Amino acid sequence: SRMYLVCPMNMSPQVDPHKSGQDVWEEFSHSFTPAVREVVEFAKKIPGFRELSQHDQVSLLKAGTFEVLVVRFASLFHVKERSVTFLGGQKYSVDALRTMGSGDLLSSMFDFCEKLMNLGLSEEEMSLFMAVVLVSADRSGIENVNSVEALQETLIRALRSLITRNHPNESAIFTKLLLKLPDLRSLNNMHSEQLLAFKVH
Amino acid sequence: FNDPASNLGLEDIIRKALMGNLEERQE
Repeated sequence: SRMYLVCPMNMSPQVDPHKSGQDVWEEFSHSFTPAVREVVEFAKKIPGFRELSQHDQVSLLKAGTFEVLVVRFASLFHVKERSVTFLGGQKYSVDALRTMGSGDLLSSMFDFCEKLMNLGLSEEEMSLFMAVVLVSADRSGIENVNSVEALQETLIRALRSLITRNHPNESAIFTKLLLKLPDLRSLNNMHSEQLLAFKVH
Repeated sequence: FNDPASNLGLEDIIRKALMGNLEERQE
């Protein structure tokens, strides 16, 4: 049976059946590495992030990179036409991806991206939201929870004031955004399970 | 399983990007 890699951070879902598992993995890793580096560069620009301990910077990035990438690349999921653009530029319909073995994660990603895009956030609001996603004091392995918590609170306050200023008649937007945080956690968990399954196979 | 980021090689990419790639700088 053919193998597919239905992650849009891949250049294409097709996997060359002649390549070894290690080669497939290395090629995949090569395609998502620039996006991960972008997240790190983004994190470095969050005021206060570089003042956290090196250990906590790494822990936050390890735990949160996938969630930041989901927000950053939400526009790759075309809800109306039910398709996904892969990093190689090619679009694939949800039905085609289903036949390649995509499951609940893809459906959940669509639900999430649709709701996020419907909020109509500006680029600045989206960036601040990504900073809030990344700087979460309840990630595992954080050694200085108080420092991360203090930075998280500052970022949440900044996000609230930006949203309130930009959308004075839509007070629910801020609440809706905060409610996206547990949704992202859940996507992250589903994604980790799929990665494990991929590595095992 | 508890640390998918390490399994992926993510931690290595993150550390290198955070610290700055020494080799690139030397070039």
